[in-house]
Amino acid sequence: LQDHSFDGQKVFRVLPQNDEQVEILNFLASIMEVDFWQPDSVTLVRPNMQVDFRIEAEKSFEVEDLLKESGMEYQVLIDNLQAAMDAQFDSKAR
Amino acid sequence: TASHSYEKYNNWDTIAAWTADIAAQNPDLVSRSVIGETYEGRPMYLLKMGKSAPNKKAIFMDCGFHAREWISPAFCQWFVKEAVETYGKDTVMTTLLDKLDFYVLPIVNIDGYVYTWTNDRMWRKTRSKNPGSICIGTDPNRNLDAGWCTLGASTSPCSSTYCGSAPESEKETKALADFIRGHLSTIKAYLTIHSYSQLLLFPYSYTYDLPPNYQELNSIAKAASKELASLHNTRYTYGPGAKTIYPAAGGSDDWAYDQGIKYSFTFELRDTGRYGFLLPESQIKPTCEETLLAVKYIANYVLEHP
Repeated sequence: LQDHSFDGQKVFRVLPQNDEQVEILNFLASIMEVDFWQPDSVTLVRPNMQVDFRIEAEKSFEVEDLLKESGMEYQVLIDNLQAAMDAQFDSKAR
Repeated sequence: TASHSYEKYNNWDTIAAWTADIAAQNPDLVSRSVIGETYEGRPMYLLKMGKSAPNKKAIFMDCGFHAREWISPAFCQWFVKEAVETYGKDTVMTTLLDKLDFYVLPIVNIDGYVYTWTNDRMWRKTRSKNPGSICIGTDPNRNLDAGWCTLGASTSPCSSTYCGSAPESEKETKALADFIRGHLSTIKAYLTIHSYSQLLLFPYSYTYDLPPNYQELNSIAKAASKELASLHNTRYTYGPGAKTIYPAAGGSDDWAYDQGIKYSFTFELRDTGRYGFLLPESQIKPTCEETLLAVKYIANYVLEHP
């Protein structure tokens, strides 16, 4: 059994369009735990690069507010990571 | 192995048992060896596939560099299954196995993979302790001696892209590198299977420079991507790593290329973000089927271009 629960964790996709918006992502990564799915690290983020990252449940509203305020283009790729995790075992193979 | 399924994600114990079974059931086509052990002491099993013949060239393929990329080990298992099931039936696979050997390392980062099943599904790195830090693990795909830790990698043990204390500091990458170094005279192609973003990359990632046979690699990647897309219309982007996505030093494809293996590719399998690292098991089969087409294309190209 997993130690972690991923209930309520979200995966965001953002498209920073300038250095200022890249800096906002750097700021986010400096104040909370951000798990970068693509690219592998915040240091690799550049303007106009599609960025996917995972955020813990308690911080997701704060992050979404910040993204809205900054005017950064974003979408919620995965709304509840635990549900996605459960859904990965969907095979009817056996 | 009773609990093993090619269309499910299998835990390490099941995969380890499967490696023994598949070799035992196909002794004329598959043999198993141990190329090292992991930080936590697990044996690193390698499967050698191919009909016995003198002076054969080989293709090395590994899966599971990053622990949470579960579709990657699923593909290595699928490839082995397809090889043994279609040998003697599919002319391309038969020719490939008659004339080439395939070395298949089903999981590189075994400790990390186990950890994703037991503690943290989102774990990515190895599980080695870093002296002087509370943070665990190194990014194995930034741990090889290819522009090590110069670009797109971190010197912080807490980073997900930590390059390690030295090139090949991880027992897993050292074992892999030692094996390839020891078989350089026969290995003609290197394939490493990752997941996320549907990409087919080739050197370099540690520099924006292009490899000498860039044109050839690009045309192979283009044709392989077309083959892949022919089954389910899955669109892959292809090109040299640094220019196509972002720079990342210490990667295994760059390292293999610089060792003299001129056909060196990284696959990033499905998907582009709908599921990320949590690709549903129902997508294992279509993902592996289409990837197999691309791998067979590359293998056949290598065979025809000695």
